[in-house]
Amino acid sequence: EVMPTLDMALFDWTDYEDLKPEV
Amino acid sequence: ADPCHDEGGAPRGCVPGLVNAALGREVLASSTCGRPATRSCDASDPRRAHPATLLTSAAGTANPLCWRSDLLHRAPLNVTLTVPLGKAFELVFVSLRFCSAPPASAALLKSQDHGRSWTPLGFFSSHCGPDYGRLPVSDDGPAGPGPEALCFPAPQAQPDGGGLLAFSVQDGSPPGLDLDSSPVLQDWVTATDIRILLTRPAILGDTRDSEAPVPYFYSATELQVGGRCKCNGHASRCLLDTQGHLICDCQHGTEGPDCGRCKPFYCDRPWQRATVREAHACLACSCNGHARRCRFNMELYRLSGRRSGGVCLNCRHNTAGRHCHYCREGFYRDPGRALSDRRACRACDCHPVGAAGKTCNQTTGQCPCKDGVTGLTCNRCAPGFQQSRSPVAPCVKTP
Repeated sequence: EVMPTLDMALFDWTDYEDLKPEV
Repeated sequence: ADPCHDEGGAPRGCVPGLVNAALGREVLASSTCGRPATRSCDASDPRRAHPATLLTSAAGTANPLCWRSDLLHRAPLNVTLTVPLGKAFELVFVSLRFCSAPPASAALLKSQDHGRSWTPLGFFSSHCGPDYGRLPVSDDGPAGPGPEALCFPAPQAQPDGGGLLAFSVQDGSPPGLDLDSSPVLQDWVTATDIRILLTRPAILGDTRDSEAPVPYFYSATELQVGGRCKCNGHASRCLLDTQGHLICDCQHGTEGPDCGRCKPFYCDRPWQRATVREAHACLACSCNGHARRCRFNMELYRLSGRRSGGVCLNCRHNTAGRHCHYCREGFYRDPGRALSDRRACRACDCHPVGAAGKTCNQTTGQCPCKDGVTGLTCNRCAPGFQQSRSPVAPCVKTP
């Protein structure tokens, strides 16, 4: 089974703004 | 045929041919006749001039034109002839043919630093003690283990009125010394300049000169400095560079006027003079094509069994290591490309959320994945997991 790649748009960065990667 | 490489292209020791290193060189004479002009010598008249250039212009003619010193009326009667050779040569012999009676006393000196300092090669006198404070040379040659400046008999006057001062480097050297293996002998034969000091005339005047002047003078032609352009076994010829300086045509990864050092990238082992048996070529550093510079490390050289001491500097193309032989942090080896390929190292490209770090396994490229994450770059959830909204735990077990 090939899983889909992680969708960055689904992540909620509210509590992790400092971890958010630069796009 | 390449004297510096064998048929298979392997380096081998090579030396330039034996030449008269003085030929065409300017001779500096401390005294030359003709200024002011006399009946027999006029520096401003080419037909009656006796300049020092005659000592080193084409020689060997039956009726040689001779350099002549000024008339020397009283002591000191010293006259110096100096020949800068332009670069270091390895001497074999020095000779000076006299047109008048040879001197009763003379000294031969050499410089190894283009005339800044001088050391004697030999003395020539029938009075070695009074003239030079030395014993006359014995049949046994030098008393010590190394070469030394000995005092030889003064050159004999020939029936034609002239004479020959001749010196061979072997004359001052103990038998059995080998140039390849004796640094002392190598030093002994090395010279950048030659100087002949004529310190006492033998007789009055020049027997060829119709004037038969009473005062002393020296007259000579054909100053020869037999030797080989010094290239330390790494060149078979010397050339003029763009500035007109004589330099070795260096091979074996060497450079410098005398091939006396390794070229910048050829420092995998220390420079050595080539011998008949071993070329001792400077070796290029092994950097897999990813570096242009390297440095030599003696400790690594010793640890390698004196095989390799080069350390590559500024490895490019995301490589690292002494030989640029592995990938720097954040990159991994692409197994489909050669190590020398510019793209041999690929970026890890670890997923910014799925991976626990940015550094992957340098061999496999596998990034460190968070729990429940899989894939080379940790960009997918593992089977049985699904994506969450939390960037801290991007994959959670499927309910």
